[in-house]
Amino acid sequence: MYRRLLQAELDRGVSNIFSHNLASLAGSTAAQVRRDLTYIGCTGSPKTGYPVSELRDAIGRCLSPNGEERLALVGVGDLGRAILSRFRGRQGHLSITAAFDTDISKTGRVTHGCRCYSMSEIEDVVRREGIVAAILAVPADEAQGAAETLAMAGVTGILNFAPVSLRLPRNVHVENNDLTMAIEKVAFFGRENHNA
Amino acid sequence: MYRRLLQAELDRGVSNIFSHNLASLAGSTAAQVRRDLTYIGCTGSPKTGYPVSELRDAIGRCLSPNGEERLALVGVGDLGRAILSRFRGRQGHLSITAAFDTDISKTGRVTHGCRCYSMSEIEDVVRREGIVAAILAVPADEAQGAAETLAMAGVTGILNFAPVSLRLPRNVHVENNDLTMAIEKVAFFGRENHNA
Ligand SMILES: NC(=O)c1ccc[n+]([C@@H]2O[C@H](COP(=O)([O-])OP(=O)(O)OC[C@H]3O[C@@H](n4cnc5c(N)ncnc54)[C@H](O)[C@@H]3O)[C@@H](O)[C@H]2O)c1
Ligand SMILES: NC(=O)c1ccc[n+]([C@@H]2O[C@H](COP(=O)([O-])OP(=O)(O)OC[C@H]3O[C@@H](n4cnc5c(N)ncnc54)[C@H](O)[C@@H]3O)[C@@H](O)[C@H]2O)c1
Repeated sequence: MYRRLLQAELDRGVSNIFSHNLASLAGSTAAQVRRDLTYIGCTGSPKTGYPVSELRDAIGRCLSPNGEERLALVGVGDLGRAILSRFRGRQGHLSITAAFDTDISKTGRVTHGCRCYSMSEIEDVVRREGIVAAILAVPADEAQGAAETLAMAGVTGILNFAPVSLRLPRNVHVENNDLTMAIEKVAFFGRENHNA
Repeated sequence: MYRRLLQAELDRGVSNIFSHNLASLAGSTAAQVRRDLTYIGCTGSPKTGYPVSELRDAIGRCLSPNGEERLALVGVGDLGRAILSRFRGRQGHLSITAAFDTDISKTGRVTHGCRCYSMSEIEDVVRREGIVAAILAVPADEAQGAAETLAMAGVTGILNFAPVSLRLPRNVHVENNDLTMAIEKVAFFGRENHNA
């Protein structure tokens, strides 16, 4: 919504805008507009307001980062390889651009188009590639340690395939991909349908 | 609930029970009891009613088949191997007891404790092992064909990992394990948390 309004302002030749102006255009309050814009990392100046074209770009990057959203994969075993092959190349704005593993026979190699680094390189690579989210495909007893390494490197979203629950700082969002629940469900409905 | 009631009757030395008796114990109607019991494949006789111990066993098998619930896996590639290793042995009452693949270098071998058969053996093995549900881990363009083979063999529950939607008869329950949605979500929240 903001993006559309900002584009319209640009088209009218407006280069700066105050939060209260944007608020009246959006049917919202100045405080809400300031809160939203701070959330996506934009600050205005009390004197000149917000620069319209910069604001429009910043919002664009946040909603659906027209620049790609890069992910890391940790654990290039059977599951990791299946995920790399499934996600080879870009899928929309998402792509897996770096993989990590502790097995030295895997680091330095390229699997399904993705280079595998050692875990000691994770901080440099995450910062250089602008990676904010990762997929965790390591054995259960290694998952907590690997997840902490990711969080320390600045990753704030983790898709966890290991069957353990991770204890991480609140700023890291975790999604668990629990195989057991899905299999229980299929077995239950399979049995129901079978008996029907 | 029925199971508990039937066990109590057995303990009192009752060997046969009529649907209206079970109904009054369960606070239900005779018609509902007959419907429930037909659903799990049990029929009584108007003269002698239902044999209590057989009925208790049949209900037990249905609710949480104390006998194991056996599943098949189709596609022993990277993902299939990761699933077999994750599900090695019994997990509660679930176990993957047979795998299938079209690759002759895989059939006849045992992977993570599970024997791999050729697709031509699927009907015999599914019937022999009493398999009602399966996990589908084949490439997208093979998924529909493999799913139809499973349905023809009598499988009525499928956990589909391939990124395609399956068209199957109504009696086959399908759960889709969609990787893209989970990754989109993690990337979105990772980005939100990163900017916060
Ligand atoms: N939810 C699901 O759908 C699902 C399906 C199958 C497997 N799994 C789970 O996924 C995980 C991976 O399974 P797999 O069969 O691929 O295992 P795997 O043993 O084949 O692969 C694990 C990989 O992780 C690497 N590794 C181990 N410790 C590491 C660490 N500390 N840091 C980085 N890399 C490390 C290993 O070198 C190996 O390459 C397991 O936890 C398994 O339970 C989940
Ligand atoms: N949702 C998820 O979490 C997720 C993750 C990774 C991969 N995938 C999907 O899982 C599937 C398998 O991926 P993979 O990397 O293991 O692929 P793969 O190529 O490594 O393995 C596929 C296996 O299926 C066998 N196969 C092919 N056609 C068959 C048929 N008609 N009947 C029986 N077996 C057949 C092949 O011989 C091979 O062993 C793909 O569709 C992929 O997109 C899903």
